[in-house]
This record gives sequence, C-alpha cells and structure tokens, in this order.
Amino acid sequence: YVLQGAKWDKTDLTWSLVNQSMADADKIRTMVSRALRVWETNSKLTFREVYSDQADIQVLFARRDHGDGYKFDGPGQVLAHAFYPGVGRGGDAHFDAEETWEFDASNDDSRGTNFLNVALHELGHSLGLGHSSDSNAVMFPWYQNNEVDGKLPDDDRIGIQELYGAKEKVWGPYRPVTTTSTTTTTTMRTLTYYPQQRPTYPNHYPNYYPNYYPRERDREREREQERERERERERERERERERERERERQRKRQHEERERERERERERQRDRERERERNREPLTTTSTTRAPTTRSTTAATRRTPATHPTHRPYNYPTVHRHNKPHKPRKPKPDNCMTSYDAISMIRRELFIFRGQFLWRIGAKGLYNGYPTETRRHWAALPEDFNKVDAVYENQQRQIVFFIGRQYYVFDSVTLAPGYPQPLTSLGLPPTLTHVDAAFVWGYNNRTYLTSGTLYWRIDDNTGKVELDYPRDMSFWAGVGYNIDAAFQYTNGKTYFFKNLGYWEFNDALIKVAHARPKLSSRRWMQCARSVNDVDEEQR
Amino acid sequence: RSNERSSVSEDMMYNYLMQFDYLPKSDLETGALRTEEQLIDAISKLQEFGNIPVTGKIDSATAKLIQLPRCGVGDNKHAYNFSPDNLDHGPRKRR
Repeated sequence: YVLQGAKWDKTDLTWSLVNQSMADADKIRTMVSRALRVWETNSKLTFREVYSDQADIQVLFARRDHGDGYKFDGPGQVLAHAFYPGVGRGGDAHFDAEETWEFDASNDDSRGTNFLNVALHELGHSLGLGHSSDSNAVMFPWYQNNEVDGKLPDDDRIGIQELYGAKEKVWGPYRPVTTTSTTTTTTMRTLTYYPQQRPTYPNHYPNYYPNYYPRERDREREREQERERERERERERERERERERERERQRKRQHEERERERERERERQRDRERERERNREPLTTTSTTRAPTTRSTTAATRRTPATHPTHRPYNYPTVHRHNKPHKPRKPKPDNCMTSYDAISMIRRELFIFRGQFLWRIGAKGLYNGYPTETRRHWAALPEDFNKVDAVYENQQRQIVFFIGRQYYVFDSVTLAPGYPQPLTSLGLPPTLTHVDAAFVWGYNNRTYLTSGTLYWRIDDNTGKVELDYPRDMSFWAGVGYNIDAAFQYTNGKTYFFKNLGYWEFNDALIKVAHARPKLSSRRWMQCARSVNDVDEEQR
Repeated sequence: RSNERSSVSEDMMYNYLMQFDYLPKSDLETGALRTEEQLIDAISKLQEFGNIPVTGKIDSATAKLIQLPRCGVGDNKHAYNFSPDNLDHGPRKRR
C-alpha cells in the first residue's frame, strides 16, 4: 500500500453526491454508502451523507474536460479519478459519466463496470491511499471486479489503519478471537465486528460472530434493515434541515447584495457631487494633459493576440475621457508591504500593479513620483476598475491587460480597435471569472495564462488557448494554486508571486529554484531589510 | 499478439507513461526527449507495478495492460532515476 502523505485531520467525514438529479442517483448513493462502510468498518473513520457543496468528499459524475485539468477519455481506459485529502477539491471523487456503470453489485462484467468496486478504490484515494502493486488490493490501479462487501484485503486494511487507526473494539462479555478455518488453506478469519452494538444472541457462545448463525443472521438482517430505515429517515430529516439552512443563507446573501448595491449608488452619488464641485472651482493644480497620440494606421491591420474584428464585437459603451487629474479613491499602497496584482516587463522596464496604481522601475531603480494611477498611462481602462488581474507584453509588443472577465490590448498607450473583449474570445471557459497571471515562459517562449488551480497555453498562430488545456498548476512544481502574478525578467528567468513573496522558477528542473518564497519588496522594490527580516541569502 | 503490439504506438506508450507518473509530466510542456534507457526504465516500472513480466519492451502483455480500464490517478511518484545531468524529479533516490 502507499500513503500519499495527505490525510484528513478528523475522522468524521461528510460526503455529498453532486448530481442528485441523475437517473441512478439513489442507487449511486446506496453504493457509495456501502463503499464507505467498508472503509468505516476497517478504521476509526465515520461517514455522514449531506447534500452540500461544503461536504468533505464530493462525488461527481462528469465527462471529458470537467474543469479540473484531468479530462476523462470517454468509454474505456480511465474510469474515474479522485483527489487526496485536502481543502477545496481535496477528497473529491469523479467518475466518467460516459462509462457503462453497473450499479447492482454483480460479478458479471458483461453488464458494465461494477460501480461499487471503482467507488471503493476512488474513495481510498479520497482518504489518502495511493496505488498498490498488490494485484489483490482494492488500491491496485487496474479495474478488477472482486467481491468486496464488508471484507477488505489486508494490504488496504493495514494501509487505512496506519492512516486513521483501527476501530476501537467494544469488548462485551464475548471476546471474539481469530480462528483458522479447517479448510486446506489456513486463513485468518478477519474480525467483522460491530462495536456499536453488543452481540445479543440466545446461546452466548463465546466466539460468536453476528453473521455466523443463519437463523440469527436473518433476525440480525431484519434489525439491520430497520436500523438502515431509521438512519435513512434521519438522513432525510438532516437533508431537509440542510435545505432550510441553504434557503436561509440564500435570503441573507440577497439582502447583503441589495445593501451593497445601495452603498455603491450612494458612492456614485457622492462622486457626481464631487465632480460637480470640481467643475465649479478654478483649476489650481497643473493638470497633466496627455500628448495627443496619432492613431497608428497600421494598428488596425497589425495582428492582435486574439481574433481581431474590425468592428466591436460587443456593444460596449464608448467611453468619453476627460483630461482631468483623477483623485484616487483609494490610498496609495506601500511599496514595501504589499502583494502584487500583476507584474510585467514593458519596453524593458518593470511595471508592478497593485489596485488602481502602478510602480515603474527602470535601469536606475524606482522612478520618482510613483506609484501613480494606472489610468494615467492607459486612460482607456475602465474608470471603475478595482485592480488589474494580469498584464503581459505579447509577441507583437502590444500590452495586454486582464481585468475580470475582459481583456484589453494596447498599442503602447492606445487601445487597439475592437477591444476590450471577453475572456471567452480567447477560448477560455465562460465560467472563468478572472485570470491570475499571464506570462511568456523563457524556456519555450510560449504564452501562459493561469487561474486558480489551472493553466492554459496560448497558440500564437490563432491567438487562442491550445486545445489540450487547461492543465493542473501542479506542473509548476512548488508554486501552488491561486497565484497573484508571474513574469519573465530581463535575465530570461520566470518568477511567480503570491502574497508578499516570490519564487524563481528553475526551467531545467521544472520546479521552483527555492522551496521557500523570498520577500518581493526587497528584490523588486529595493526596500531595505527591516530588523526582523531574515536575509534569505544568508539563510 | 502482434496486432495488440502494433496497435500500441510508441507515442501512446509515451503518453501513458507520462499520464500515470512513470515519466515526468513536464515533458508535456517541454517536449524533453528521453533516452532509450529512460524509456526502457519507465516501461519496466510499469510492468513491475502491473505484475506482468518485466522486459522493458512494448511487448504484447504490456500492450494489453495499457488498454485495460483503470483509475486515472497516477501510480504514485516514482523517483525518476535519470542520470544527474538530466532532470531530477524528486528528492528521493531510486530504491
């Protein structure tokens, strides 16, 4: 057996079937319960079914690309996959909806793939077990239609008990012992012991096994079915309570949303007031008026990184700009104590973006008077943008900004015709809310976009993401998920940023050059080391 | 037998080995070519894990194995025992 390292820090786990509306939902839930009961019987773990996206283990049926970077391949070969314990999608088990699943536990493969077996295997991953090379083990990578109910092969049982310990044995007056059967092969009868109930049977036979005497077994099975019905009723009541809580949360969210909308309206009202004030007062400060730019005639013909329609594909409101200085609505960020929303080399100078501001760092270090508002340089950016998600300079030396679900392409400081456009025009999924980082990887000079746990590569010929993407961010070993920014520096190396730190990426080893992130402010903003900073180099 | 083997191209074998962690997934991005020895080593590991005769070649047993239905999770992180000047894919040395 293999313990993959990650494990749950608790033993009472919840699980939820995502596709409640699918045809065999009830059978699937029964089978998942049975598979979990096998792990439960052989460890300290307990499982409770809920219907919530907060459950530890989400059971999902999906097909092909289902957004986790590990596409299914249709009928055959890959049947399912699961994620080791952890937050977010950690613990989740995904099954290929295009497989022919047999939901009645049967040994006959001609009717389809035995779902119970596959569920037992995948839920082993959800609990922290890796693949085993023991071909009798449940965790053997290749599908086997073995009878599993209740019993667990030693390899798996020892593995799960190493992770979560064995069930406490509640010793009643009857001490079960291991016996060796008299058949030709001496086999150790594994203890199928039900600690939650003390054996109650007429003959008080000292080494009794509840499922050993047929008559007693029938009575036991009726009691068990009654208990199962009671548990089912309890689960139904729990689901009803959960649905009520969900409705309550929904009402609360709507109320908060209305509150925020009213606040925004009041804010806009105040802005208009201030604007009217400004227009009345004489202009005392020297306003920086932009040098008039001649729209380069080739701009329209120059290739843009995505489809470049001559018309505006989307009826975005044409924005009228004033040359008036904008009073920033938010305080300027402290360049020695901030994370970066975006970072990029532009015209061989380093631009770092935070909120509505940017810093500009040239050969002689940080320019004076920075940070300044980003819209002083790129006035065509929306007035009410909160922050820049990502920036990079494309192969045509245009500057591409990603803000929310849209992106803007600039020829220097002039917005190229036809922009902004939605992320979907790059071939990104409509569900994507934003891009975290955009960079050209020095190793192969290709353009990459990242978001959350996934990344895409741009096909420079079509300007769209390549077909066999997205992939999982774990490729960039050591960087992790949900990064803030990334870029290629003048030294050809690629750097990834998250919170106050950054990693240099080692292209040859395809992993970060140092496991611990270094302090961004010191390297990129030339901030002096504060007394309690440890010098990374000396470390 | 021969048609099983012929139905499995080296490309398919290569992709299978990357998909299930017998070769570094980074090859997907870098297209880093592997030496014959590295490929043989990866195939041998797969054969060992799959409990079939270890030959290091794409023989009929291997061709059959890689077409069997299975779990999509990788077969845990083997220490890719490439020579030091090549890519080192894990702190662990080969067991």
